Amino acid sequence: SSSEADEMAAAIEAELNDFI
Amino acid sequence: TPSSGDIQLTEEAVRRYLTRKPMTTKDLLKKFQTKKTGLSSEQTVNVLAQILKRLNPDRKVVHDKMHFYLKE
Repeated sequence: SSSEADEMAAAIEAELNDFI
Repeated sequence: TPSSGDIQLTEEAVRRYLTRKPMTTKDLLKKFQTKKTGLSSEQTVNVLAQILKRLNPDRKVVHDKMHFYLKE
């Protein structure tokens, strides 16, 4: 579902922002 | 019939997409849907995050959304 994709995208971006 | 494993979530595949045009994280997730790769959602998140860390693409905001892209 699109909400699952939203959650997945948010999780990835959170991990990348921690990295930076 | 489902065809999991048709598409592989690899660094090379992500690099190819991001070299072609800027994409959001959601755009990339659409290219590597779990039903196409056979990975779980959690695996997809972990693998894609690792790949993006390695590629370290440039970022720009288009239509209020952050896009990743790579120069050739």
